[in-house]
Amino acid sequence: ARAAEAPRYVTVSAASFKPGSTCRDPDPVAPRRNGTSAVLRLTHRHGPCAPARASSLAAPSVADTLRADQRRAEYILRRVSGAGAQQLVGSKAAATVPASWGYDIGTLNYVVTASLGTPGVAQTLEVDTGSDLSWVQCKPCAASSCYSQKDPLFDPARSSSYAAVPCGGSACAGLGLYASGCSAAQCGYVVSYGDGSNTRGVYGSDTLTLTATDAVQGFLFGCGHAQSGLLTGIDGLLGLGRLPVSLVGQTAGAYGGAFSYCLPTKPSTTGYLTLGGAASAAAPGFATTQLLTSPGAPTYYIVMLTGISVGGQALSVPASAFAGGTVVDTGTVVTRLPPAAYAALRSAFRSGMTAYPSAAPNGILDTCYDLSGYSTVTLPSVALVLSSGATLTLGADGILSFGCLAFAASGSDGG
Amino acid sequence: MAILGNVQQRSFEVRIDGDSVGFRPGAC
Repeated sequence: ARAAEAPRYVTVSAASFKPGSTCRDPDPVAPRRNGTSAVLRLTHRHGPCAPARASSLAAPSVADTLRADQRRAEYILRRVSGAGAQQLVGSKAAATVPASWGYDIGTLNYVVTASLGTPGVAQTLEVDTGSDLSWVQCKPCAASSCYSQKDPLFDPARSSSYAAVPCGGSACAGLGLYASGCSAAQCGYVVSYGDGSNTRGVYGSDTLTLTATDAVQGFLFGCGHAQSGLLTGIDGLLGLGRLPVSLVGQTAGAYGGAFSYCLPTKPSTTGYLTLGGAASAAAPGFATTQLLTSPGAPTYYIVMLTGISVGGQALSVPASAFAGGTVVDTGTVVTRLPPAAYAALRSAFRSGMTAYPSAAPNGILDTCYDLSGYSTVTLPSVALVLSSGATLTLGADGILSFGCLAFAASGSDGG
Repeated sequence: MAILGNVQQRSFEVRIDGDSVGFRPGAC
């Protein structure tokens, strides 16, 4: 019934797809539900609303973004399918990290600012629901071992509240697969990423100040002394995955393990990241669906996609095509669909776009259009239906990106 | 397996509370 009520088309100004050169919401009034929430301003890393420290770096090209996105998606799919989990177990036993372990953070474009230490030092951190361990670059860090960043390096020696995690304790043991031996009785950590990027250093604790009124005492994070790869420019990463070492896990006592975020539509607007605020399932305005888990990949938040409609018409895709579940990931750019579902979506979308000239494919995006010369664009609506009937009717920005249908197949049939 | 990427999450508030995932459109 909901699908039948969905709009058949969405019409927007062609200019709305442009990123915008000025921040339209430089200091929004953050939503605040109750006294147990901490709300952080969230922005696109490359845009006029980004912290000045992060915005001067050039954005990666579309081609680079899509290539990095494909590596991340392939990694996630391997982990969820079980192959990645086997690699993780093997890596622990061998005390080495295979190059394929981890993910590519080149597509993590959304940042928040928090302060670390006493006195607090501002850190621009990429938010990632697809990983757990948080880290920042720390002094000492030789130029050959750390990438350049706009903020001064965090110096644990100048923080009165910093403590290195000792070896042998529960906190060090909690690192699990991220553990990397001991040095001078300090607990070491390492995170290696699918493209060969990595961070390595000392596991430590310090005060993480989220807002003027919200701080996490004894926050455990990686103090990175050696980084390489596609990490340039950021101060660190905020892991929001499901494992206990993530920010969400560490603050479960204070915030109930609940969090929410809103990714801005374009770089010239802002969103937010809220820790806490657990509300009833009947919260107004929300379409709610069950949170699922994957035993082989416990980091991920998984929902069950059950159908897709285009132009108000449900696609003819067998339910079994969606049976594997859907990872909700802030670090993947383009939604990946099972091949049968993507083929049906693409066909229906193309049928609704015959008024526009097609354009050359762009990397993994194979359904592109030349929209130059149009003042408005009318797209077939796209709605994603989740278990329990929750329906996400996408806005134009969720349908078309880089001039292309912003979906891709998640692999080959039977893969 | 599918992945819901950040292009499709934009402007939704996504709320995760341990039992469920909620999506609120037009939140930012």
